[in-house]
Amino acid sequence: VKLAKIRISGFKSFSHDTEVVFPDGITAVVGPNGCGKSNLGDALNWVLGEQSPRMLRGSSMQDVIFGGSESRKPQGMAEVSLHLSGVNGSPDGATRDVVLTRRLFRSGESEYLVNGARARLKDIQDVLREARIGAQTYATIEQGRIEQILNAKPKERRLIIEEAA
Amino acid sequence: VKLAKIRISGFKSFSHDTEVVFPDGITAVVGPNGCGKSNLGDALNWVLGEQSPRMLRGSSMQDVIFGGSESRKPQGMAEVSLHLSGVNGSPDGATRDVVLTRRLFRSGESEYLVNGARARLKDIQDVLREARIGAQTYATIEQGRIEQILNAKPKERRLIIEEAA
Amino acid sequence: SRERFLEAFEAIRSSFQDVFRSLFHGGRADLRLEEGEDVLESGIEILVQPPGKRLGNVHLLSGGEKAMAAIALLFSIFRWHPSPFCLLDEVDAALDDVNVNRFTKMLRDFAAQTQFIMITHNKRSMESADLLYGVTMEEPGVSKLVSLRL
Amino acid sequence: SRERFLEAFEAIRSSFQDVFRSLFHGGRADLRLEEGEDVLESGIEILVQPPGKRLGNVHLLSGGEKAMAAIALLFSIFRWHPSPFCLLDEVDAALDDVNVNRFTKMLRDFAAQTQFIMITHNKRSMESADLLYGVTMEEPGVSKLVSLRL
Ligand SMILES: Nc1ncnc2c1ncn2[C@@H]1O[C@H](COP(=O)(O)OP(=O)(O)OP(=O)(O)O)[C@@H](O)[C@H]1O
Ligand SMILES: Nc1ncnc2c1ncn2[C@@H]1O[C@H](COP(=O)(O)OP(=O)(O)OP(=O)(O)O)[C@@H](O)[C@H]1O
Ligand SMILES: [Mg+2]
Ligand SMILES: [Mg+2]
Repeated sequence: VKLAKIRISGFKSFSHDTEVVFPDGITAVVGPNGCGKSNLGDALNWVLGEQSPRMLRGSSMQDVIFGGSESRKPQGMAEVSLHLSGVNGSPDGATRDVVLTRRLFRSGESEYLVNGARARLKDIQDVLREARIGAQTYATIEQGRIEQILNAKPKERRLIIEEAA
Repeated sequence: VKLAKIRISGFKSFSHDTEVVFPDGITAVVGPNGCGKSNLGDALNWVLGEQSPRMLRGSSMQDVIFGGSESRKPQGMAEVSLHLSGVNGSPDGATRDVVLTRRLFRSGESEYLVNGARARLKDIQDVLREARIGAQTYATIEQGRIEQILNAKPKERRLIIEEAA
Repeated sequence: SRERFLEAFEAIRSSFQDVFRSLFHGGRADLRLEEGEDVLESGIEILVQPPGKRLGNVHLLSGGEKAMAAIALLFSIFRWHPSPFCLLDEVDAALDDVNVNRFTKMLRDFAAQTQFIMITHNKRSMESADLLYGVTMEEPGVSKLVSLRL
Repeated sequence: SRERFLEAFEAIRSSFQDVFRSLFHGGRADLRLEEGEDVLESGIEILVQPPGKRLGNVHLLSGGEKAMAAIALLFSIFRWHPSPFCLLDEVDAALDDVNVNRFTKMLRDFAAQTQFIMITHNKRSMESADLLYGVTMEEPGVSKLVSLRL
């Protein structure tokens, strides 16, 4: 499975439609303090199905919707799409491309889509499990949290190994 | 009041007798990961009267005594002395130099000294209060803890202001 | 007592507004007592607005913005109640180059009344110091202090 | 199930021993199941010994040593159960120059099987990447992505 690209719109400080293409190997993301680098990480965590606002550095899930700036009004919706290639799904072993999308409206209503068609969170989680991508597999290490793996209590560390089993 | 120097011996990785003289202005301390920079900060916190092993990154207070290395045996005592100049103590307003010392033996016995004479922790705290130096006055910001001032709950932040009042 | 607390609170609050604006080159910040409680009991809220952004709770800031806001609060407390010395252990770890410069410039101002001991890996921070000590472990497991030429 | 867990545990444990020794250029590390409990319930202890130092609990390590030990554990888990991609947000903030080089060298090894997205302020880390994106806020409060030349 490969991460082909991610499209973000109205999510945190990304008010415009932004597309980030990922090559193989190592991509570095740089920029001044407060410019939006960690917001990019939050977007990835969110589309992977993160359900806790606190893990996205907010107090309510609506905190992820663009809240306005000095010169722009707040938006009504946040949307992030994750484009994966080489996902193994069908019985014949052929791989295909899959687009996972998550939306949240100011009203609190949320939508999940797989390849553009309405789906449930569970469908997204099934695709991710198939692709061996998931919240617990340490696909994202948030800022200041690298030491969490070590600081976790012995029983919590066990969960890390179990997830990988 | 000025911090003239600190003498450390048998405290954490400082097995030898080490003296650090402090000028006015800004002193930078540099060195590779794990070489003992934060241990220097712990020594300062300890001689200022810190009573919690956890704040010194240990589980018991004996963890501050040099525990040996590949080529050296553990030591039996840790000792740190803080040399202050310009401390205002006597009624006539004259200032004087004061040396505060703290010792801990493997047995668990601890000693406090003011200018070389045995004293109690309370005596050390009195000298520090007089010199307007204290645990709560943010004289030391440990590694990774600068954000604690912000992350503290509203009631805890109140304590910070009260201490400064 | 009530008067002493309010006096300290107002002084630190007004310092925080100044120091924040100077560290962030604009924007504004404020300390507020929690609504509805008795002054002697209530907690303190921190509100910040970096330049060009919305006013909000300090938890919405980025890692580097939080470190700068915390430094601003620390220096504001020192304005009211200077500490003879202060040890700062890698407070610059999350800062970009622009903010390291702003931090060290302000450190220089406060160094007139406070002796600072700054542990750092950042070259720009090292260059701003009056004296430089190196800690080495030539002998594995044993720390040794050496004085470095600036 | 019990067998799957033990198989994963033993594999990750042996990887951790290798990866730690290679990141720290010596020393040793180990994962141990807590004494006395049933294998399916017990927690996991992490023991580490950087070169020249005593064996001890991971909590006695310095800030930079902890980050390197955590990176070693992360990579050990990837050896057993590779993740297609991984985002690392300023994991190099506490590292000195020597350790940044060791980290980026190992990252290159693992980049053969995993796509890495590395958020960093460290110039040496930037130089080790295949592609560089900059995020700017030319318009205050609004993030924009630009592709930078390496
Ligand atoms: N819903 C939102 N709408 C608009 N802006 C937001 C929203 N949520 C967060 N922000 C802004 O995003 C900024 C933080 O961005 P982020 O944490 O990504 O910075 P960063 O590039 O990681 O910086 P650092 O290098 O300091 O870690 C904050 O200043 C905050 O104002
Ligand atoms: N009681 C002790 N006896 C001997 N060594 C000790 C003792 N306590 C801690 N140490 C050693 O001190 C080292 C940590 O030192 P310290 O935390 O000061 O490093 P540092 O210079 O701050 O590094 P970093 O740049 O990574 O923050 C550890 O490797 C640990 O083994
Ligand atoms: Mg960040
Ligand atoms: Mg340290």
